[in-house]
Amino acid sequence: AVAKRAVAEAAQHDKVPRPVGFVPPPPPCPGRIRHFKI
Amino acid sequence: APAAPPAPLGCDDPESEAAAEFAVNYINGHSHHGYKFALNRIDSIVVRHQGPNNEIVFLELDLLETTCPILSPTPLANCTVRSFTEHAVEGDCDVKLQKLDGKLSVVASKCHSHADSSEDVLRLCPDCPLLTTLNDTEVLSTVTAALNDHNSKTADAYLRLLEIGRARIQHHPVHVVSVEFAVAATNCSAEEAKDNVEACQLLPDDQSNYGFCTAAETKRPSQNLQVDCQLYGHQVPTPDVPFLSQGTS
Repeated sequence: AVAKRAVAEAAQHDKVPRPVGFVPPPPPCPGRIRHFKI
Repeated sequence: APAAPPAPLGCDDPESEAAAEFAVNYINGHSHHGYKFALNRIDSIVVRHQGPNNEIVFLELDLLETTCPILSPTPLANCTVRSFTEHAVEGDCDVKLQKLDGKLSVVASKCHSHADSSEDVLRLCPDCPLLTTLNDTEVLSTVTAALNDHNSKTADAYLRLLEIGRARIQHHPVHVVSVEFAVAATNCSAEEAKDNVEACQLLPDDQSNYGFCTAAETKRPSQNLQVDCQLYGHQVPTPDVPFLSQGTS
């Protein structure tokens, strides 16, 4: 439990503050679906 | 400092799309059965730099079957992707290409196709007919009846069966067997074939005339057979059907 908490806190601090309205770029792959997905 | 490696290609980058289009044309151009496939999605692309202007590209492609038979001269761009309710067929292909001095070539390709699950189709369309196996006895019976019906009515060449492309059976509210099959003209007229059908052989490649038939045989509530056969006319190998020169099985 301590380890988890520590990791969670550390991760929280590491998180780089993002500018308001920041939209992450779409993942490079897989690409767009041209027709439909079965 | 050494130049930073180029950023990895995105699956929707123009360069990726160009490689995928090249790969799909290669796949269709080297397939001898069934239907043409169209690109649905680039699942992944990996580029390995081999040296100056020399790259190996690994593509994972998600394709969808179109309604164009593989022998059809129709350009892929004009081929309609088979709709979900017609029981779509998906193709998964891994393709290895080389890009040398900007010129693409396919080093290897491996594909397998599979129909959408019946549950998926029925969930959206409970009464839609489903794909059935091509050696189903009802399918074989309908194909035979349809080809005999065409050959008994045509004034043109006697047609022989090349392959059954797809078959679907609807069980309710009516019982209908729908089939699609590839045909080829023989060196007999339909009239001559009545006397000696064994003598009717497929035309040699330099005169070949392939075509395609669709048929629907209603078994219940009443018997009815509708057949439509179209011949493509003699074709010389084209980028859309390059393998014609290699004959077809």
